[in-house]
Amino acid sequence: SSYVRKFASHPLRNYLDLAYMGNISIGTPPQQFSVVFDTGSSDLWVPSIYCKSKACVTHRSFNPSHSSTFHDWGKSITLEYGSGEMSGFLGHDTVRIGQLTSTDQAFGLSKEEISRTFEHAIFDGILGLAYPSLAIKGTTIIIDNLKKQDQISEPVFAFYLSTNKEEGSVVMFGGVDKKYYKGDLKWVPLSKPHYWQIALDRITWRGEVIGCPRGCQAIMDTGTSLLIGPSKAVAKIHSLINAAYVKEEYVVPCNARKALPDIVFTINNVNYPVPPRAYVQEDASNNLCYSGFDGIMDTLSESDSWILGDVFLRVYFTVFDQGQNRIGLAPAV
Amino acid sequence: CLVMIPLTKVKSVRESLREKGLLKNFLKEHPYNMIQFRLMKN
Repeated sequence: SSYVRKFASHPLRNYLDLAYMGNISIGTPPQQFSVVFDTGSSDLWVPSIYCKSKACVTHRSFNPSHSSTFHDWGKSITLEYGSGEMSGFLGHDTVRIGQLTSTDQAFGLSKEEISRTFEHAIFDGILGLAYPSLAIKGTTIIIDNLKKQDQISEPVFAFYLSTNKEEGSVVMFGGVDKKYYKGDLKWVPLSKPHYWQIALDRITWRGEVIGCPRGCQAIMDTGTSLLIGPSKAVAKIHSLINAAYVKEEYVVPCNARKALPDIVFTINNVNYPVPPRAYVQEDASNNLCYSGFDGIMDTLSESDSWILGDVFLRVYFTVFDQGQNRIGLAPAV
Repeated sequence: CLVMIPLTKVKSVRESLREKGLLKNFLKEHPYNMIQFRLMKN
């Protein structure tokens, strides 16, 4: 290329547990992709035809020459994640999400995916829904483009993650459909508009504080399937729920789900109980039950932070209100 | 103005590897998940 390519590096996330995906199209005529709608990152990317990695050839790839509206940005990107790395370049093109159209939308096209994780992933790419400060510098995130181009009246989106059914989950843009939750939405201000980050008061079990004793931070993340916290607190929870470490995972007796109590997350002085049927997950393929908690190594984190992933978001319908920098929570139907 | 996008709950990579009996080795080969990796980088 004659371009002097600029280099941008942006960390990605834990792909091992992503489980909800939807369809989008990119280009003219449209090329279809399955992506994870991820509130824990801010970039959109899909594989490109220039990528020959095993992970790419098993997924759908974008062909820029088949799109009359594609433009190369002239910038290389590297996206890093726990078990590998993806590198590629930035382009912009028309992106369609249902009836919404984002023209001139920046997105990444992978040229190399060094990852065994990707080889096993069902989705093709990621659509990030966090704040611009988390996105590759110089790009406009999808929700800002949709608002700027009058595709949505408010920069608001909400997730309903269904519990057992493969279908029924939905992400809604521009507003909220009340049929997906019970009662009123409780609003929580963001601590910082970067991730979807809020203050967590404490975590309790039968009235006893078992985590976040002096208050801490939590990130609402549709791209993480579990409840992630400091390893000491998670170890205590695993001990309380009688989880056994088997083959690198924490296994819980399935019948314990009937006897275990709720684990209560208190946010903005409101209690959000998570029942055992939510935090102990059954794997139908082997009839075993696994803990919905995972720990972060304490040596890697000075602060007491939690990530509230799909385990929490299945129980509570969640509104992400970028216009007012707040999160709305209500029990899901 | 409300646009609804259906989402499909699919088997996660963890579930898929577990089903194929590859998860234990995978976790040994890749001891850090992304969250740990990101914190290390930061």
